[in-house]
Amino acid sequence: MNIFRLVGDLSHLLAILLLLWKIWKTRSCAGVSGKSQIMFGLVYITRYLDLFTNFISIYNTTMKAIFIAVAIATIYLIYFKFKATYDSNHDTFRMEFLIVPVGGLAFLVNHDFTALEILWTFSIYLESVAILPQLFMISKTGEAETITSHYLFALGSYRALYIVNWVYRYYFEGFFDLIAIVAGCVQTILYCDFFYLYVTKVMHGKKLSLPA
Amino acid sequence: KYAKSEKDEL
Repeated sequence: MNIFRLVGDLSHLLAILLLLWKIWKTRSCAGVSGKSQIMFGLVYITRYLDLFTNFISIYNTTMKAIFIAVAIATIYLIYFKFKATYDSNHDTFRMEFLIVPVGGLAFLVNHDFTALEILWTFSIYLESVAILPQLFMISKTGEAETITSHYLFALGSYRALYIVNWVYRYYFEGFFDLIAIVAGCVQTILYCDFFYLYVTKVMHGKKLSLPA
Repeated sequence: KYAKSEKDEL
């Protein structure tokens, strides 16, 4: 565990708690992509199946359990409790366009051809693109609420910090996992455009809106 | 070096 990894994890935790809190507090999930949240739920569930097979640390187990619980709670709020506020007209990205190719790739490119390993690989690949429905939704409506943009910033920071963590681990521990690194870089690149808008608009007190 | 047991990242 290095500092980049720890701050990355905390940023990840902050992001998902922030989104859950916002939906709960405003009693609304307007502007939030339910499809991205379903895919993140799928990411955590398929990745953390090793909760049952492999104990790493209290920290690891606790964080995994929190991620799964928060993801399920968020999906529940969007699709059940506050369904009336869900912007389904703008959440039109087709999940199968991501899940099917990613599933195929996980079968073809993985470390080991076993069920758990393929599901882990699937989850790594899926996480790298799971935010696309949310970004697509923002590009469709042309704007995002400020808390939603803080959520995206925290989530993107987590990915960027993980890259620094991998560089650190490569140099100091000789450890690297190419699948995680490539997928993590793809994922971080997807946030670059958003980071630019966040720094130029939201940090100056403006709402995130796209130029017409 | 790659080992499956090293899946300590979240």
